[in-house]
Amino acid sequence: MDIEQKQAEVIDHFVKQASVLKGPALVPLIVEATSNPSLFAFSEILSVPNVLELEGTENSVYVGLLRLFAHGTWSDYKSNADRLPQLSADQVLKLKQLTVLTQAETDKVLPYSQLMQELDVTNVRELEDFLINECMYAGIVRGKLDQLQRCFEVQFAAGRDLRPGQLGNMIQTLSDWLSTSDNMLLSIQEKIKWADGMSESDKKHRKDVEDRIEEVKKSLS
Amino acid sequence: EEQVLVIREKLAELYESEQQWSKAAQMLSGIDLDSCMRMIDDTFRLSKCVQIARLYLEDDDAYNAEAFINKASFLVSSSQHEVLNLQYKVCYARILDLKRKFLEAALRYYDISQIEKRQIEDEEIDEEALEQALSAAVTCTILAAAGPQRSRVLATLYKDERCSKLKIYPILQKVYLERILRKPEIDAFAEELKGHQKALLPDNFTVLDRAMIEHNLLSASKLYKNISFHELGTLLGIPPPKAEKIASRMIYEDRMKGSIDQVEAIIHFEDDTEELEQWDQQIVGVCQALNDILDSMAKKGF
Amino acid sequence: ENSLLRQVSSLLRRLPVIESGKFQDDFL
Repeated sequence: MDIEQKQAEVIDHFVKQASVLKGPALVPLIVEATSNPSLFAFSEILSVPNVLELEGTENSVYVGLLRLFAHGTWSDYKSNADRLPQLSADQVLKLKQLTVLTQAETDKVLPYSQLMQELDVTNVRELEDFLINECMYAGIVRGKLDQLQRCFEVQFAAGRDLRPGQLGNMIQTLSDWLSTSDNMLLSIQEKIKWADGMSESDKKHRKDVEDRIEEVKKSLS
Repeated sequence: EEQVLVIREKLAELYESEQQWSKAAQMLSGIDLDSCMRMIDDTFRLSKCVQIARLYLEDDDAYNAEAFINKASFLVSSSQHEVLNLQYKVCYARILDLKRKFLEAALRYYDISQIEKRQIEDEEIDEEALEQALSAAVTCTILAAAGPQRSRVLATLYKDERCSKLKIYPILQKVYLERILRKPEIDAFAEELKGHQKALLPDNFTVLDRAMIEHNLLSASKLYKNISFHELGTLLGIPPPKAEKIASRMIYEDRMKGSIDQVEAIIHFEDDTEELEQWDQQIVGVCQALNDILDSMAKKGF
Repeated sequence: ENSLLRQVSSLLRRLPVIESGKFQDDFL
């Protein structure tokens, strides 16, 4: 929620700018957006008609760049570097931050080896400094670093722009979560019923025993 | 005794004018404030004790200043003299600061910074003086031993709007948020410190070094489940055995949760029992996030 | 509403809330 609140104003600003600029004038805006340290979402900018109009023009690579930042990773850039503009240091940083978010989509426990490969980092210190300063302190990710297991346990990761086809998976996950919660509530109700039943039967048994004791006492006296 | 008093006061004035503060203080301390030969009221006694303490503090002599502030403490509770009471508070805060009782000093400086009156009898209280007291409170809190007590004071200061206007605010923010402080930030903070706040300690660390190392160690404990001595040393910029020693002291003093495995040379920052508690906390977090989404949806008319 | 979708995506990624080996042992 925090990260969305922080970037809402930034998104608004870039969308408004994109709505009044046309053609080549959009290029510096796209570069600025993909370098902005507070922005991690690009679908709003991608949806602006003026931006989509860049497709098929000499600046269509910049639409590709926006799509890369919306859905892609650092590895995607490396595989398509010849078809995309060269990235500045700020853009490289941002793309690597977004790569971590994508990694966290599929796994909660991210091995250092996997992260180092994805982020082109050669040593653990460099990786941990990146995760601490550029990810955790930037507020896009929360988690714990485990040097013994050489992994990063993710507790929270900010959401990236949805890829086509991802919505179906999300709906399925929500449905599964809902039905699991319903089943669990039913189980809890059953357990409560069982516990009440056990308590009643225990009370009855206790009373029976006490009554028996009284009987025996009377018969002895 | 009256004449002796007058002479001593005059001589002290002369020493003060020549900025020979300790000599002025020594001159005044020869006045017999407990004499049964004269009628001496408590306000006079209090004013002399505070004056002597202030003079000693001009030379950063906390030891002698404390002796007179302790005498003054018996008199201040019944004193109606607001200016003297304020001067007493300031002296006491400075003595605690000089004696490196930073957390107590911070609380006293903060108390002073919250004075609402701008005029007390003939003395004007200017905003700059209050700002200095607030800044001193922040500095002392940052230098205090990292742990739960310091965290509470940090929270109070961070939430005080006045602190956001201080030059020292960026480092306060980082310390409050328990972020690791890097060398350039520490060096910038060091420029604002007084001599005793950068003094060398018996373990060859300075007061500032120790505060920063302990803070960074506590920050690391929030980021790591476990860390090797070697990596911890690299992170803190100190040899691994020293990192281990400082960590063990902080754990022993209950200022940090964790355990040390000397065989594997690893520090574990969490207790064994915390996994299930974390589960509870994570569930709470998920429910709160869900609530936030539902609120956003409601606001947008869904 | 891209913002809402991103928030939902982030929320769903938090499930299950813990997956570490240590937690599995304690949970069992």
